[in-house]
Amino acid sequence: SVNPMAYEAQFFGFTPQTCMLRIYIAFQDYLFEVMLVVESVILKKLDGFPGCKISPLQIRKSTEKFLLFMKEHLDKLFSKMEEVLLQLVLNIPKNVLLPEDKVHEQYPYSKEQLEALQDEIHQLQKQYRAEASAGQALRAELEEQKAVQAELEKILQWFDGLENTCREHGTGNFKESFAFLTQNAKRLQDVLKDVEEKSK
Amino acid sequence: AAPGRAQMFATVVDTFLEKLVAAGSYQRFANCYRCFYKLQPEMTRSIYDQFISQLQASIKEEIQEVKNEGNLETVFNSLDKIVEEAKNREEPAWRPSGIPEEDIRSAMVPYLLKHRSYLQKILKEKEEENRKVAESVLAGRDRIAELQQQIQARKHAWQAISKEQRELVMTFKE
Amino acid sequence: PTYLQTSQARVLSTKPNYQQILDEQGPVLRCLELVLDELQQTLKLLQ
Repeated sequence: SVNPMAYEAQFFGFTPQTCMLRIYIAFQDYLFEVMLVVESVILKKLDGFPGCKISPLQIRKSTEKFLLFMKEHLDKLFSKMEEVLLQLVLNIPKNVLLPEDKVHEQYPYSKEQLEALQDEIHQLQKQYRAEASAGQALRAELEEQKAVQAELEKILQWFDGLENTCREHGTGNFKESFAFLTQNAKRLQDVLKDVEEKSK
Repeated sequence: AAPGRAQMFATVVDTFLEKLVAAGSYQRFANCYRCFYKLQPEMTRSIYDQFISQLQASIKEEIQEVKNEGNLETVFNSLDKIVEEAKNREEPAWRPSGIPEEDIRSAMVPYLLKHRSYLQKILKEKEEENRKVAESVLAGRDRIAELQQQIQARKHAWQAISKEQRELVMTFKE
Repeated sequence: PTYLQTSQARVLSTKPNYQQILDEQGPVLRCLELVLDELQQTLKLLQ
């Protein structure tokens, strides 16, 4: 099974094998291209020797022979190079964690732990909402209290005004005044009775 | 110190190139193009030299292009640093499980923890704020109760007057 | 309320009926009017 080297791909932004494949294909293309150039140069040089018996077919066979040889070596050497690069350069050792994954080291949360954390957050949100609406209700009550307090104080001021009016007209305390009057009236009644009895 | 990845990469590629060139030696080349070599040995040599230098140049150019595209120098250096930092660590490190909801979990935790502490903070502030408002509300209620009592007291005092005055009127009526 | 602190919940749940308090003041004023009317008659009588 091929190791997808996904972690390396996360870091490099490309899969190492793809990178190596791209390099290999490029090298191979270059080798082919350069061989074609070599062959065309040799054919052109041969044009300069009309009497020579070397046919283009022979040159082509030579080219193929050399190319085959080079290709075999390219493949052998390249697979060695690939092995070394994939092992030592384009790889991330098992014990290494990429910086962006530090969270996994710091917070190895299980599913249950995460759900518990999310529940706690929901709970806090509900609590906050409840507190916020409680705050509104309390403030509304404060406003209500102001109005009621003003009303009650108005009534008390009313009483004060009334009592001040009485005081200004010499009657500080109606109750005492009436009690005094009643007393006097009773005393008058007694006197009146006395007088009547004596006069009889 | 062990060579860094960038240096190792360069060394490995250079070695590859050396060996490839060594494999494709002039003898081998002349051997393959024997008929032409016999006809024109000097020309064969110069064609071979050009072949080798062209091949080397193309391969080096390709490698440079790959390095530029992948920003490999920088990337290799930063990977060296990351590996260096982890050198005291033996056990295998975390790796993506390939199950998104699994892997996203830990990445969410810092944000959730931050969100939780923010909520705890604003909740605490709100509770404190409400505690103060509740105190004012309770004080307001006491004040209103007190006013009510005062009004009741005044009312009773005035009612007491009417009792007195009834007695007075009774007396007069007698 | 289940998410509220109990103290807050208690404060909120013991909110007086302010309208009733205001309504109660009506009879106070009427009672006072009666007393004042009576007073007026008494004072007339005294005169």
